Amino acid sequence: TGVQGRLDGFFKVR
Amino acid sequence: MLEAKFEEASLFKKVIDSFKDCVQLVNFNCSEHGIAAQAVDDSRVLLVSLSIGTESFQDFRCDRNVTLGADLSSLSKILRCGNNNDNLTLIADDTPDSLLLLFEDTKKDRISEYSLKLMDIDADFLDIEGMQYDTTITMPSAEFAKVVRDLNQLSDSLNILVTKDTVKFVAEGDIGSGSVIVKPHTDMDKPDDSVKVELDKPVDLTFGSKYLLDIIKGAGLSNQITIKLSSETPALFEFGLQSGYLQFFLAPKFNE
Repeated sequence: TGVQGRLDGFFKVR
Repeated sequence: MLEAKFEEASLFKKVIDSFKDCVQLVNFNCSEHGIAAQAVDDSRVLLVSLSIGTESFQDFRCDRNVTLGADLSSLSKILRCGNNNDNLTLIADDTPDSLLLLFEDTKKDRISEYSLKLMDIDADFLDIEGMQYDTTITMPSAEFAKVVRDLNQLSDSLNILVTKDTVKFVAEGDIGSGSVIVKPHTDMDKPDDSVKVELDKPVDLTFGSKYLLDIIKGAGLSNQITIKLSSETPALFEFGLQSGYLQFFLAPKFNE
């Protein structure tokens, strides 16, 4: 049931 | 010097219990604004962000910004040694290699003191502010926790569909399928039982149930949960504190 996405790419390193 | 006193140890215990099972090593950043922390789970699917504002403390003093790198399983062991209604004071110097935890039972005149060894944790701090969301749902946290637990029995995925009038949770698995529909309503007598939906765009997202099971461990912190969703971006699940919050950002599943 779908592929688990990752957080990488959504948030920039501060 | 950090000296942060909780009136009741139960608050800090509950906060740590809410996310100790999904992340292990955490930097607690202490400043004049309170204590904040951020950590991503090993699979890089779930991010935890904590903010405990100074109002949550009976006394709070932090002269200089200080980072406390802690292993949550060790911290949690020490927190279990204090009673829920003990005062709890966290004490650290400006360049600490340990954190002092002081439990005080003022009625019985009992003082327990523990020292937790700190560690250098190399972790990125991610910018999680300013995300745009298509919908915001506010509902009783216990009700959301029940939906997640119930539907988890059917599938390892939970589909959340939001339209103007309804929030629909759906699980489809080998043994069958289930769905729960929650409609917005206002409860004048018990405002915390209300369900509110703000919608810019309908949303249809699927999440891994095992991560949602981690998230609902925060339900004891707050009577309500706020869920912010947007297509193909990480969702935000937030439990408010008296001053501050515990947030979980969860990457959705997507179709191949």
